[in-house]
Amino acid sequence: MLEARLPSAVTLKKIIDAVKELVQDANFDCNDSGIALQAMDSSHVALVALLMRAEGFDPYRCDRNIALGINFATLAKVMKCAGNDDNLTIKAGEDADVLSLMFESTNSDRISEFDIKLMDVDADHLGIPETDYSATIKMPSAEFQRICRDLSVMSETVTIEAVKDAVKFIASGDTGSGSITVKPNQAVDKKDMEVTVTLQEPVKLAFSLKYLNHFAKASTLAGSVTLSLSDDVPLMI
Amino acid sequence: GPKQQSLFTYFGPR
Repeated sequence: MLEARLPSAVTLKKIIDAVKELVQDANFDCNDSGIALQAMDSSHVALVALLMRAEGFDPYRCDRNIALGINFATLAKVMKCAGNDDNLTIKAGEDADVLSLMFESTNSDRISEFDIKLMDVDADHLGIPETDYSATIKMPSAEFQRICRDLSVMSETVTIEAVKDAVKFIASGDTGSGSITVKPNQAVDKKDMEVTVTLQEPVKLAFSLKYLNHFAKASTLAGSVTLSLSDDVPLMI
Repeated sequence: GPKQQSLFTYFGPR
């Protein structure tokens, strides 16, 4: 069986909000090291990979490997019923057909319990090789989210061009064009505000802004984001 | 604009 408790429900709320528009149904693969998810969107263009390590829960108990088939739209609705600061406990029994969630307010005067029916999910797990990327860009995640949103007014596509001292995001459409250039700024106080460009060779690649806007929803999870690019290899964010 | 390629174009099943 699985039993895992998170001190703040907000962590799972943010994760589900970031994933729910890309992934309809997927398995939470649970074992004694934690809870993992690998899922593609329905058009097989985008892959979400997530690992919640056992150390992030207290307590965490998983006796044997189990795959919990989750409908993310349902889980997202249930997670909206949790307060950000609530304790969250998730449980699934042996051969369980439900995932149980319990939200407990900080002073324990309100306890909510929900069961979500589990599904059989056929998982297409991809074998992704280690890649040495031509360019790696680190920047504040809020900045990345804003760039994707701003350039969406011009085009459905963005071209990301990384050169030695800058990265340029370019969008060009029927009504005009726009570009945003971000330069490295390593002398900042806050690590999350840092911008770095690590380059093996210059790259220039185009991507659908629809997917980048989906990925940018995960910016609430971390202060900084890393973009890794190479010719003929999917962008890793 | 260019169409995004399926990930199966790059990565095989595990």
